[in-house]
Amino acid sequence: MTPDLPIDKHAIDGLEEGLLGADVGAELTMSIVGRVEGRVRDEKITSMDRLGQVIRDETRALIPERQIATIDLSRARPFVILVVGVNGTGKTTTIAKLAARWKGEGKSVLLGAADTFRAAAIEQLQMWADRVGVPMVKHKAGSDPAAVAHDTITAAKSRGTDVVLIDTAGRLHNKAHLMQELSKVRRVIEKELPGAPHETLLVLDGTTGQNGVNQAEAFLEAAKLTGMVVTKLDGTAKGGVILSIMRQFDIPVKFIGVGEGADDLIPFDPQAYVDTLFE
Amino acid sequence: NLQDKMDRVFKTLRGEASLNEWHIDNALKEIRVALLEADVNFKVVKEFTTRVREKAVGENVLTAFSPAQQVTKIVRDELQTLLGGNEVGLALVGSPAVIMMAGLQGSGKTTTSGKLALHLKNRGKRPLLVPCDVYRPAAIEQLRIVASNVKVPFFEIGDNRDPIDIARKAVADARTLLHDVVILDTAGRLHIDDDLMKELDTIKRETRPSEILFVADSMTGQDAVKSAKEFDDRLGVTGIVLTKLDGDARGGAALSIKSVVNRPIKLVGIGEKYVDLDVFHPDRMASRILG
Ligand SMILES: Nc1nc2c(ncn2[C@@H]2O[C@H](COP(=O)(O)OP(=O)(O)OP(=O)(O)O)[C@@H](O)[C@H]2O)c(=O)[nH]1
Ligand SMILES: Nc1nc2c(ncn2[C@@H]2O[C@H](COP(=O)(O)OP(=O)(O)OP(=O)(O)O)[C@@H](O)[C@H]2O)c(=O)[nH]1
Ligand SMILES: [Mg+2]
Ligand SMILES: [Mg+2]
Repeated sequence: MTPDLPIDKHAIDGLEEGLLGADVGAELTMSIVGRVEGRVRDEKITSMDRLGQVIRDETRALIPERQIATIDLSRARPFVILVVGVNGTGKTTTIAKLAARWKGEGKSVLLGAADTFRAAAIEQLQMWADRVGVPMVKHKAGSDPAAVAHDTITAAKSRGTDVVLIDTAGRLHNKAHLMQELSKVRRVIEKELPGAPHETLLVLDGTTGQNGVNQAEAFLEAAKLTGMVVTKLDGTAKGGVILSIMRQFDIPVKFIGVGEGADDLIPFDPQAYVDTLFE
Repeated sequence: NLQDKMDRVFKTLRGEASLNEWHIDNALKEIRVALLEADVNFKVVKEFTTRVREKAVGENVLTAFSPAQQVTKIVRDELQTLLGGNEVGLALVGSPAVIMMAGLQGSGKTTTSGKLALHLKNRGKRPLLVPCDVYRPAAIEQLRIVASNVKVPFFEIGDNRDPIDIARKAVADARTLLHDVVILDTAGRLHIDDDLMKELDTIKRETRPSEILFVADSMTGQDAVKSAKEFDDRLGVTGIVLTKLDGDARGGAALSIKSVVNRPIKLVGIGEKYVDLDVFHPDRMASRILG
């Protein structure tokens, strides 16, 4: 946008297309555009520069203040994190990144390979565990995921581990039996360590469209989500569906994934996110 | 649903000989929102509604249908036509025929490779599964397990970590071992990763696939046009596979991808098991997108 040019319909259309193209969704886009148009009228805004600021502010206002909290591992020991989401979103890779991050901060980390279903899921997490240099609890392929979660917690308790990360199989949220399995894994964790899991993170693929809202709703119900990680934002997708998810369910984004390596994880920064949404 | 919305728009239309423009424009507003909510790319929605408008304006109000039903029918027919014709087979040309799987990270290429191998085996072919993803931890092992699960031979690569060399050797070996189809499973990659896109192009030049299948997640949003177009521009996609259709995403990505890559949607993934592969049904997809 060039500063100090008068605002015209093109600017507002551009705003609308930018939001739609970022997967913000039709309803929320119309709501943001409506608010911006209202402010242009009320505040008699004439400069494109000022318009740009108003657009950013209105979008930023959709992200609740408390979203800025990251994960405070000192709240519990072991601090147990359950990682969930639909197929292929980046759960296993995200666990590797989180493990690397916290190991780098001097924490002891233990992984639980509770995806006992998918071909080579356990091998994949084991390779990451070896690469990052953290131990892992696993059972045979095809065994009960809840049993793996249970054994991971008991191991963490006896070893005095700081952080436990539990990987689960990808599952489509409209599959009742799979969501029930997840609820059972969660209950077993709670039973083994009251208060756990201390965080349940939904890993959402950054290229996902409005179905992300359905995913968040279903996983919130089955697994009591406390946060999200949005992956693959190193691509061209903007992950705008998270704005609707944050508004409708008040689930904060903790981290974003920006690549396939162990270091490719950034804490979520609402202002930085809004800025990239409009670049 | 869309029919109800159309009914509301048209309830004021009485005794008119043709669908008037005011009604159509209001109907198109509803259609536009429905398609955007279904994740159809906003530019594709614009083109689509323009097309529907042309068809609808001046259409005589047929007495058998309500105007609402008429417009809904125009929308559904147009959507179905754009999504493409009925079963389009795989082009298996060459000795061996080579199928290259390509797409973004996590879209379902490895699983689909297994499904495709089983599908071809059941049709009397002798497929060979080839691991060209040397990057993702345990990707080779994953395909090896997939191959053993569908009882299809797996191309062992030893210490070879050059995807281009692996593909070339596999195709050469396939000839000797009398495999008539080679399925190259490649690593997920971003369409903006120049080096990795070049890698795919080199594999293509070395192995001359008769099918380059763009494997896309059916829950993809607006970005579907960008990635699909880039893969097509750089490689020349011959067919599209939409995965995870057993989910509840409306699947507007199907229309978005089809609009920028004018190639058939050949197959769909409808589950995690190896039998969960189906042909694409444009009529069912049209209904699903419209909600
Ligand atoms: N570019 C990019 N790729 C990513 C990112 N996160 C994960 N991936 C890739 O996405 C693919 C899937 O990652 P996984 O970690 O296996 O995903 P998952 O959710 O565990 O998959 P399932 O267990 O099969 O449901 C892999 O190729 C990863 O390298 C990211 O932030 N950026
Ligand atoms: N429900 C369902 N899951 C699927 C389908 N196709 C693939 N998956 C799952 O999606 C996840 C990713 O599948 P992969 O085959 O590993 O995906 P990929 O494209 O090879 O991933 P990368 O190699 O990392 O790019 C796995 O959990 C699969 O089981 C499908 O049609 N339906
Ligand atoms: Mg996984
Ligand atoms: Mg793969």
